[in-house]
Order: sequence, then C-alpha cells, then structure tokens
Amino acid sequence: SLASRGGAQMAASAELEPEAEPWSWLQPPDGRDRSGLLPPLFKVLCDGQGGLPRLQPDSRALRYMKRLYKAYATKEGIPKSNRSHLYNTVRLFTPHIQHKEQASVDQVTGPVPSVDLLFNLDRVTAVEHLLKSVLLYTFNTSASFPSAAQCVCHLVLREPESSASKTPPRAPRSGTFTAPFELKKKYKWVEVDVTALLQPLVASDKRSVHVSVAFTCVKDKLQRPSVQDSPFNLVRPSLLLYLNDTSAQAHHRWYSLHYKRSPSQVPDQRGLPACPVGEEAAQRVRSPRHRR
Amino acid sequence: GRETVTSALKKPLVPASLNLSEYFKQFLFPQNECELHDFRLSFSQLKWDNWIVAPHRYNPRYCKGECPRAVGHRYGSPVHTMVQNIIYEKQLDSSVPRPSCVPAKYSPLSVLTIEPDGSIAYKEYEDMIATKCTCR
Repeated sequence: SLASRGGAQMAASAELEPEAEPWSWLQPPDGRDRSGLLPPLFKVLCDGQGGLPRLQPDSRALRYMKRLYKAYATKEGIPKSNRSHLYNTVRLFTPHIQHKEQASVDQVTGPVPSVDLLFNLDRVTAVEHLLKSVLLYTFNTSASFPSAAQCVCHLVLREPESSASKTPPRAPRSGTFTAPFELKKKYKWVEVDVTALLQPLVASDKRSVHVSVAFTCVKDKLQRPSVQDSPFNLVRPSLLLYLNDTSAQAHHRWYSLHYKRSPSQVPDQRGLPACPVGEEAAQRVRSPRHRR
Repeated sequence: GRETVTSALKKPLVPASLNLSEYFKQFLFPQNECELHDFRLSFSQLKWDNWIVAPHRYNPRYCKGECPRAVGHRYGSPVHTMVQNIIYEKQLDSSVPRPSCVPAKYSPLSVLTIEPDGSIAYKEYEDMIATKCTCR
C-alpha cells in the first residue's frame, strides 16, 4: 500500500508538470537549480546545450591538447592504464590580456621588462584539486635561436585590477618565484613549473590569475645574463592545470590501480572504505596463515 | 508406484518426428541470449563535434537478450534472479517480469572538450562504456 501511495503521488506530480524535462526529475525537490552538481558532460547529455556558442581556442593550444589526448587515451577514448599519475583532468587556459610594462629592477640584470598575463579560471570546479601547474611556451618558429640556452623565469603575482575597489591597489605580491628551464632547438614546447605559485590561489577558489612574466637567459656560460621579455620570441604562454576531479562521475585511477592488484579486495557496492584500515588490514595479513 | 515407473519408461523420450540433433540444439545453442552488443556513435551525429574534440567515435555498447534459466554460473546472478525466473516461468504472478539483461561492469572514457570560454579540458569520466552483462 506504501508503494501504491508513493506511485500515486509520483503520478500526481507528473500530471502537475506535464512539460517537465525528464532530467529535471533528478533535481532536488526544493526546486533550486543545482545544475553545478551535474558534470558538464552529463548536463549536455540531458538538455542538449551542446549547441552553446563557444569561443574558439588557440590553434597551438588545441594541437598540444590533442597530442596530450593521444598520449593518455586510445582511439576509442579508453584511458591508457600505463600511466601512474593521479590526475584525471587537465585544463589549458590561454591568457586574455597581455601588455608590456617596466617591472621591478633586478640586481643582476638591471630593469627587467615583463609581460602581463591574465588567466580566467572560472571553469575550474570546487571538486577539482590542483596537483601541478605549468606555463606552456612554444617558439615563434621564424625566430632564430641558438641550439641551447639556460633561462630563468621571473614571475610576479598581481592582484587583479578590480575597478570597483575603493582601496588603493596593494603592492604586487612578488612571487619570489624563479623557475630555471632550458631552451633547446629540438623542443617544440617548454614547460615552466609554477605549481608552488598557483597552489594557494586555486585552493582558495581564486577565479583569475594576474601575473607578470620576464626571463633572463644565458646562451653560454661566459656570457652575462641578457634580459629579454620574451627570449627568442617565445609565443605568449598557455596555463596548464593538472587536476584531480574528486567527484563520483570522474574516473579515479588510484582506485582501479589498487583494486586491480588484489581482486579479492574488490569492494562490493555497499561502499566499503576505499583503503583497508585498522582491523580489516590486519585481518588481510592474517588470512594467508589461515589459508595455509 | 512400480507400474507408473515402467509405463513412464515405455514412453518415447523424444517425439519421433523431432530428430536428436534438433532436440539438443535448443540446449546447446540458445538463441539471442543476454550478451554485449556494439553501438558505434560519432559525436557529429549528435551535433556535439563543435565542443567534443576527441574521441571521434564513442562505443557505449549495451546489453540485450533473454535471460536463460542457468543464470547463476553464466552471469554471476544472485539466487534471487533464479527465483524470479521460476515465478515468471510458472506464471505464479503475472505482474512479475522475466529477469532483465543489464550491464554489470563499465570502463571509463577520456574526453577532450572545448569549454564555452575557449579553454580546453581533458577529462576522464567513470562508467561510460559497458564491458560485461548480467541478469538481474
């Protein structure tokens, strides 16, 4: 009788909203739109918003991500199991604004011109935790450059200019951040690791990153470090974020790796704890003796 | 009961008209049993190729077919499924349906998408491709 009464209520509510989309039944009864809970792919599967107008991505960036996809997944889209890292999401952002300006004077090389970059991180969701981030440079192929050069990247984090703010802009928080890296003719891409600089920003749910970037490069040991704002005409960088999406819909590699090794430990659907702790782990140690 | 046993033994095991190979075929090669089927979908068919860059082809696969009696050892079904099968076959209750052929295991799918703001995302989604069927 309980089931029939429940069924009657369901039928009644369906009559009340004949035009309701099937997927809207997944929404919580309080009617508040929590479409943020649904992963982007599922949202589109439900309401066919795939046709939304989209800004076209940078062609170089798209080429890089297609190469990354081929390295990580098969043609059918199955993630390759030979990868050991834990991120299941990689996001690439291209900078919106860039303009050159004099930045701080460097004691070694004198005034260091820098390039201002602004990245909008709106697409990073609260369930995506940052594991690694890099500035991705590629070369302007027409520029000539030596076979190799040792470079140092200087980054200064700036508070994004908010016109509405009354308080005078604070002095830029200097990301006493220098990232050495090597330029080589054979590399098409150069990654400058900026994880330490961005980790606190992404963790604090910052929506945009405003950073000034400059380089000092040494082509060979003898030469004084020369100052360039973009050595050998490096093209404006993209920002790559390697993230671990902790939502249920995302694929958790560490989970499948762990349970693949010991099939006897495959958790049944009643939600055993992800990792054996305390008594269970001790029990597992005991079982071989028991088997003997 | 000796008379009944002897009379039963005298009955032909198989109707004379039906030959043995035909008779056994129904047990050895059951038709359209519950199994995995391919369904190759291209995102351009769904007009999503403007935002899903890769993969070009997506095969979610699906489970279809009838659930035979011996669901236990073949599909790892619980005893409940056999009970439901018996209720269905003996028509003890017309509202009880035959057990259904459904996916039991899935594999993830990697997707490369262009976001509305022009950024590019590589994501791995769980449970996007059926890899094994069962009867429940």
